[in-house]
Amino acid sequence: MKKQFITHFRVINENFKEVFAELFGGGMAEIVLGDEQDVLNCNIDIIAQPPGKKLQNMLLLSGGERCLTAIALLFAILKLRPSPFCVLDEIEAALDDANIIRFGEYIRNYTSRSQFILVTHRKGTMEAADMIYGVTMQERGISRILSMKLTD
Amino acid sequence: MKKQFITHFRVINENFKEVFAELFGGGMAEIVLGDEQDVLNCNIDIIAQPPGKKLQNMLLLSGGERCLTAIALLFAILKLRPSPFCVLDEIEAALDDANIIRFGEYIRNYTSRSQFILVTHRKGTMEAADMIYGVTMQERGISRILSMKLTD
Amino acid sequence: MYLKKLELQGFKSFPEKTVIEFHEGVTAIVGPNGSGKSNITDAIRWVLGEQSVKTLRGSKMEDVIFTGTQSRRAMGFAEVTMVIDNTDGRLPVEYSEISVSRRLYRSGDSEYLINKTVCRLKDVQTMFMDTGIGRDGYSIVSQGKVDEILSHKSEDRRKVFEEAS
Amino acid sequence: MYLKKLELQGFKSFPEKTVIEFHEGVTAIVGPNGSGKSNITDAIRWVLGEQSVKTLRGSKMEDVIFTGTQSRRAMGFAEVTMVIDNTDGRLPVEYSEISVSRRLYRSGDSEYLINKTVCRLKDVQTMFMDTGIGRDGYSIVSQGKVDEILSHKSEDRRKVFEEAS
Ligand SMILES: Nc1ncnc2c1ncn2[C@@H]1O[C@H](COP(=O)(O)OP(=O)(O)OP(=O)(O)O)[C@@H](O)[C@H]1O
Ligand SMILES: Nc1ncnc2c1ncn2[C@@H]1O[C@H](COP(=O)(O)OP(=O)(O)OP(=O)(O)O)[C@@H](O)[C@H]1O
Ligand SMILES: [Mg+2]
Ligand SMILES: [Mg+2]
Repeated sequence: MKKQFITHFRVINENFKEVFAELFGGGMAEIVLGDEQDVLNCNIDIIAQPPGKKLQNMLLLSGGERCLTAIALLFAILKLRPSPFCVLDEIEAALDDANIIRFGEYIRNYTSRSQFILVTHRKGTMEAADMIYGVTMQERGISRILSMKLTD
Repeated sequence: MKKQFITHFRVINENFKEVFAELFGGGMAEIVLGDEQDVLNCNIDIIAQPPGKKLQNMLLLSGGERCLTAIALLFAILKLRPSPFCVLDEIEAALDDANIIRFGEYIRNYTSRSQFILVTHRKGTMEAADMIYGVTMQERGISRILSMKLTD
Repeated sequence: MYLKKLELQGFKSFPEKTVIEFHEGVTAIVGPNGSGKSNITDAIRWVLGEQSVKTLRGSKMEDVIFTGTQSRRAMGFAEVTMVIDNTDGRLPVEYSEISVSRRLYRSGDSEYLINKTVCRLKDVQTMFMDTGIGRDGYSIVSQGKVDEILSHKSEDRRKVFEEAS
Repeated sequence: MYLKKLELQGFKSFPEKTVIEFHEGVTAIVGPNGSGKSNITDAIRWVLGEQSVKTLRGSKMEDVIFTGTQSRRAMGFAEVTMVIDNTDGRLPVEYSEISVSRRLYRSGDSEYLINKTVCRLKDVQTMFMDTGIGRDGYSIVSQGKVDEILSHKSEDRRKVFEEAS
């Protein structure tokens, strides 16, 4: 039980370092056990250092940096245990256009393992999609769906 | 004291109804005193109904609808008491492109009373600005400012 | 295993029977503010057995039933059906295609069905248990909730790690 | 009354003396994620006397001092100066142009200055009191905080209404 937890913890940590460095183009991140003697109960902390910057309290990171770090942790966990499908509702809202493109390209690495449903406003994310559904409210208060694009 | 509060409350309420209807292109919103007998201590609740929709719990509004409602309340208060300057950091992040344009146009109605400093990622908001400053981090971890555009 | 189809009727802003077909890969759902995109996310959570009204952005479970507009009357029930392709046998069920439905009436009566057979909430939850879908906070991330992945109280994070483990 | 100029030095990600001139009307501040835009918002709050480290996104006040990068050393102090045009006399001070400065050293020593004269935090707060700037939650809205305008506990909302009133 404890042994399995530690093994998986290490795998998620490795994944996290890797995904973070890929999304940020460098830098360092880790998940850390608060107390190595009490792994089944202690805190699990996150530390993140964008490339070139000094390691600081995660609160000082910008809105977009926190968002990208959260996305990196999400994918680190999905890498260990891919969910059959994943529904993400505007999770990339805080990213600038350059980071949106990285996010879109990065998601494509997971499409063999998981199906993704992304609610989004951002063009970059739409460009990473295989299919787009538009939701409209032509008649006020009544939602309808139109399929908008199918790429091969 | 109580009399002044009630007077101002009514003005803010009128402003709120007006600004909401302008930003949403219709609909109804109000701030309501929880207890008319105890105006100095009771709750102040917000109700909002986008055009054509039925009045429901505010929690059921979409992310963008809540954002626009919050912006309407902000401006309702600024109308009564304009702040000399107003610093808004990505407050319009949840708005779609059409609502961003409404927001940008709406802000221009207040520029005679208040100076606005808007941190933004959105093109529509930039287009409503008289001046744009770009923040860059050419040297990692070191911020510098470039002035990017001055319109008459 | 993948999500093939989602059918909504009477669910939040979808009074009319609406069918959304999904394919493998990445599907984007787009549209103006308030058009109903997050309601689709809510429908997926709901049909998987979501019990928390707060997570569904309501104050009571009845809030998920189409409440009418200024020009159309409310409906008496909400129903969502999810059809899943199970050719890879990832779900511990004999079928290669599985449909899961949930229905709620204004009276409060509600039903769960697997392949059109009435079952209990527990059966739906058990079926998806090993996949972690919906329950682990990582396969379905609601609007505005991504930052919580970082600030999760350590016990929540631990729970997710243990499920991922 | 309007904000004419903001000078930052050693504040968060601005080690080098940086001057930003503002004009009346709408100024947009743009740039990539993590470039320092919200740090400018923080600088404005800070020079007006912000006491809450949480509002400044830190864990201690020393966090606002430039901490260095992998290729540049930390600085020993942070300083922000705000220059205000007071031609309309909105601030209850004799001058038509007012500069407010705040400086913090790593030792914890700190200073406030109005027109280059050392003063107390209280003097800065008193000067801006009637304008409501910074203190009312409506003239400065931080990133991610706009939804709070709706979900403010009623006491916070009441406090703002009373100040607006
Ligand atoms: N039971 C219901 N009956 C009718 N309409 C409802 C019901 N529940 C929610 N709605 C409506 O659905 C709309 C919200 O939809 P949703 O949250 O899906 O929008 P969205 O497309 O995600 O928008 P955004 O881009 O702003 O996030 C609201 O306007 C709300 O009034
Ligand atoms: N004391 C400090 N010394 C050096 N760098 C700091 C300090 N405090 C914060 N920073 C850095 O400033 C950066 C955050 O800047 P800021 O929040 O202004 O970004 P932003 O431009 O608003 O980005 P976003 O668009 O993502 O919101 C972080 O990368 C952080 O490391
Ligand atoms: Mg939404
Ligand atoms: Mg920011």
